Amino acid sequence: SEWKLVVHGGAGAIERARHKPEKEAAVRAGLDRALAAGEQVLSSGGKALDAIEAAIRVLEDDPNFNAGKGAVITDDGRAELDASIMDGSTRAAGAVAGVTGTKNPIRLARAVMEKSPHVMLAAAGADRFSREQGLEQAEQDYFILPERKKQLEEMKAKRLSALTVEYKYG
Amino acid sequence: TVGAVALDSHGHVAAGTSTGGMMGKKWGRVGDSPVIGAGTYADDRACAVSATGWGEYFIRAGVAHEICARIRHKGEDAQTAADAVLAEVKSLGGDGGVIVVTPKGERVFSFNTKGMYRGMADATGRKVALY
Repeated sequence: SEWKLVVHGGAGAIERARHKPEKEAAVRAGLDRALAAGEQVLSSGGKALDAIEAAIRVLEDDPNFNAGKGAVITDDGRAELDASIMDGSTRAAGAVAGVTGTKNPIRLARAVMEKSPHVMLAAAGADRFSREQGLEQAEQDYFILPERKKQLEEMKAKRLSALTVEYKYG
Repeated sequence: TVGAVALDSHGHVAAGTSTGGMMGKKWGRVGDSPVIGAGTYADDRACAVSATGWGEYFIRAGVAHEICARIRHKGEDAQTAADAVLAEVKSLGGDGGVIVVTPKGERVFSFNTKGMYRGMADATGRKVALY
């Protein structure tokens, strides 16, 4: 049978008129690299689970998307990351919420699925599990970009709610 | 938020989602991305789904599982199921989008926002779209 792969890099109040060409090109290139990473797995007969992890890791490493490096930040100025993964062949699943030190949270979600009896781990406990599993760690400075700090400052200065459309999706 | 869904050559599907969440969030707020059944779900009997959007509404609508359930129990095609559930999200006051693949080879997007960064690939090539 034929393989298929679909990726997304977020949705929201994305308006062409407000996008700089270089930003749009970077986003398109990031999505294409993610597709290529998944395609490499699937075209050689690999598993869907491995393909989606490969694709998501590319997007987490790309600062143009709200995940991993480049994630939006909390009111306290921290990056708190969430991720989940599910295998349709077994309905095994893993998820993490509010993690702060794993370079690729999707890998941590998969570790929860494969290396623990649980489905979801959160916050400090999930960070500890990540270290115990030997997953690659990253400092907060890795995740937080200067433009995200600026966005948070602007949001606070204008007394905007986190639910304001412009910020709702990061 | 980023995500991916895939169908492999063995007929199995999988889904994943990863996010930094909402800018300026407080109180340990968590959205739908890590909630199995809301932001992510995969079942070889129906489909694989990854969602992005206003998480509180996606949790309340149980978006990812709901799409799979409609396909499995009502026999809907993936586009019909995804559009119906996104319409339900909108009726609750939320917005966002989903990507879906099925074991039959369907691959669809559905979103009720101005844009969604998305891409698809198969043996014939790759395609990326934003708006």
